[in-house]
Amino acid sequence: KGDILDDYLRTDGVWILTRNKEFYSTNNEKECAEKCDAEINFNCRGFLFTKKKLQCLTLAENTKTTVVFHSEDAVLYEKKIYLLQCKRGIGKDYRGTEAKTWRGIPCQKWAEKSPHNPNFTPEKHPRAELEENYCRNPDGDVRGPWCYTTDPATRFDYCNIPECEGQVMQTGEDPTVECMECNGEDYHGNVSRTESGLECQRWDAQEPHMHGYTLKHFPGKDLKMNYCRNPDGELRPWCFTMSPTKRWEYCNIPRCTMHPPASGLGSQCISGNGDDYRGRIAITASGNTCQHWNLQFPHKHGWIPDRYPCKNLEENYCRNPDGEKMPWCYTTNATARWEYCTIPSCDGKEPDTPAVDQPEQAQATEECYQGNGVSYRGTASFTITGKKCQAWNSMSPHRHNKTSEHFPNADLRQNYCRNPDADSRPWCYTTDPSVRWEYCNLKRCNGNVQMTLPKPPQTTLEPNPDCIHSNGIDYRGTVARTARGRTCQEWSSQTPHKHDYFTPRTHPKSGLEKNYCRNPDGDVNGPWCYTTDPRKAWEYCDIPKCPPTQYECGKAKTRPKLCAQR
Amino acid sequence: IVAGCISHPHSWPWQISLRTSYGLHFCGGTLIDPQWVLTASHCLEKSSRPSSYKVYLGLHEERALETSVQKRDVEKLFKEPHRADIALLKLRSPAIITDQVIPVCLPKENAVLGGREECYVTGWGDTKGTPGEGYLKETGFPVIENKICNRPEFLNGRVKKHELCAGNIHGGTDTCQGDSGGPLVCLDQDRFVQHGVTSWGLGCAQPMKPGVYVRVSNYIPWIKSIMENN
Repeated sequence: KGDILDDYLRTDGVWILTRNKEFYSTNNEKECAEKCDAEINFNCRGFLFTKKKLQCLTLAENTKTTVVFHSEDAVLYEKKIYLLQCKRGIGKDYRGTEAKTWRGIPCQKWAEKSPHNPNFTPEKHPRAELEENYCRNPDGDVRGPWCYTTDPATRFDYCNIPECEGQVMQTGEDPTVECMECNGEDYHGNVSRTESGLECQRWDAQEPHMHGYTLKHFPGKDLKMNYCRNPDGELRPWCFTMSPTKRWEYCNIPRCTMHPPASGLGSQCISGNGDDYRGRIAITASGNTCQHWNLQFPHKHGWIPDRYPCKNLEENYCRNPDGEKMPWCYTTNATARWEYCTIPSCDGKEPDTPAVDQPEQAQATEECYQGNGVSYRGTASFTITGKKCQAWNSMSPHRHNKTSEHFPNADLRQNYCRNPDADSRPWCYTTDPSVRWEYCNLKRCNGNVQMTLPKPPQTTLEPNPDCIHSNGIDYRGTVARTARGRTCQEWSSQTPHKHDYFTPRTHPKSGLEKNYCRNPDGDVNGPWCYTTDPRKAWEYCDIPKCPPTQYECGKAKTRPKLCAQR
Repeated sequence: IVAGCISHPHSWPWQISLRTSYGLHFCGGTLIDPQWVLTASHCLEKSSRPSSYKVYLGLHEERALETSVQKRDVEKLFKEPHRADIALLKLRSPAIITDQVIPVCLPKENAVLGGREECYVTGWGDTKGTPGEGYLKETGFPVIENKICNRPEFLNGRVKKHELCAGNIHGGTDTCQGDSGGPLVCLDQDRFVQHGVTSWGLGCAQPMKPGVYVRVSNYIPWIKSIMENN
């Protein structure tokens, strides 16, 4: 470990005002830093040291959270970790002051009990420094810092904290660095002009260019202000421009010096999902030779090496550039587009050979459900076709919103069959990527009577005979008198009025029964008939219009399968 | 639809089958109102006479023998005036709303559809030998931002601002001939909204060649004015 003061940012000639502090006398700054590290009365964010009086004050606050003023003899040391408004890795040691979720919902204070009763509290987890309502990651959530929210309907949510990886922290320098590594996917600087000098459009604006790069669709990509970013694997950071004629353009960001690959020996074996594997195995688990990454034959693909300089897509070596469960490659076998590779594991265990999943035998359960199964609390976890259920708190292979947060009373535990949305019977999402959900392999408790879905009262299969839609071309009612009160002539009759065009024979589909009013020619004014009055050949009838049909657009009565192909 | 799966019967009740006057299916379409159907202009190239077309609703099988089937004549055709591949059909009489016939929702004007939104397409089109011929099929895949879709290795600048891309980068599933005019819908809360009209593609289900759909949110004003004035 280097000098203890390396972890601090030094500022000469300033003093900060803070209630929480402790006084010591030390001979130098290092000893004072040791006092700060050892402080137990509060989270020490830094210290003040006075050279003349050799005073050491450990501080609970820093320049981010309190007032600063000038003091000739004092030197302020602040722990860098508390200055960073960005996270390293999953942000377990993030100590910034972001206090709203990525949707912008203010965070609930960790010490408060409402609107949500927290599991993580400052008392229970002192080391997590759950201060105020700042985003934190006390449980090492892989998705980064989060907080309980002040929205009663949302118990917790994640925060949009930019990554810090690759930044070189210089003492006294602004923590956001003006250079980029690789293709700049992790660039967080504030350059906001393109290579040709055009001003960048704000990411949260849709003018002059509409786009889908919104915070909602690209969380965690630090799409802030109008700063150049690379959220989509471009060659380098870019932005939409304020010029109506130029939709987007690259920005010129200087490159930082490259870092060596993160894993030393590890690169010849895999740990975790092998995303840092840099070995030279170039054959898949089934024995196919890998296709070179810089070739588009036999398989066209988007993993173009110079577009992803940090993914080391060299030659045809197995790699894991996209977070798969293990390294893979496109194959030279035209019928096998891509396959996993078998790579020795770094911890000496047998390599993870990607066997084809064998469907587990469906567990025969003798359980049953009452009514429509909303109250079912059994442990059945297979569908009627024998597919295994996906766990409710998992979003893979199927993303969904049936979570215990949204359905707290539905007992969505494990992957047990449940009926959180009052469907006809218990169901679950399946682990089969091609089948989103299915009903479960359960019987109803009072016999095996198949439950037919009740028909909503407002839907009838037959048109209402007493009124007409639009021009009434489908009218099949029995009104047989014109609007003026004349009786209608039979359609099949030729007296008193002879007609040969509109007859039951010539218009079999128009419902020309007896002498009922009809609209065989789609007359815009609605149904009519020939009359029995010799002086009047035909007249309109007076049929009331039906009320507009009530329906909810986009809502099918039968739930779609939603099969999605990967 | 290439790959994907056979849908649950009538789980896409806005899907319609556009047919010749003698009942041959040749394009899809979407019921957006009891008397209005949205489809693609290029489906109407064969003839500009409304009587050449029929609209079938409430069907699951292409044979259309179910009791729930409703058949309607077309009263009038409206092609988008600036040659976008979208058109409206006015039915001679409104469809009857049943469990098997329900209109889809339309998006807000200029609604933003981000990359990676999971959307679904349906149709009775060519399956390229995958199972399900003759049944209404469905498949789902993410929307791909135009900026990415226009990259050289994808559709290389062919996609226009009023169009959107959707598909799997590895290919494998897609819409195909006979699905044109049909809906691309995305789930919004608990209902489906039609964001696209199936329009064109370079082959079907090819890697790096997503399908292209007309961006419906661009044409909400046009759709509204046609429906209100006719």
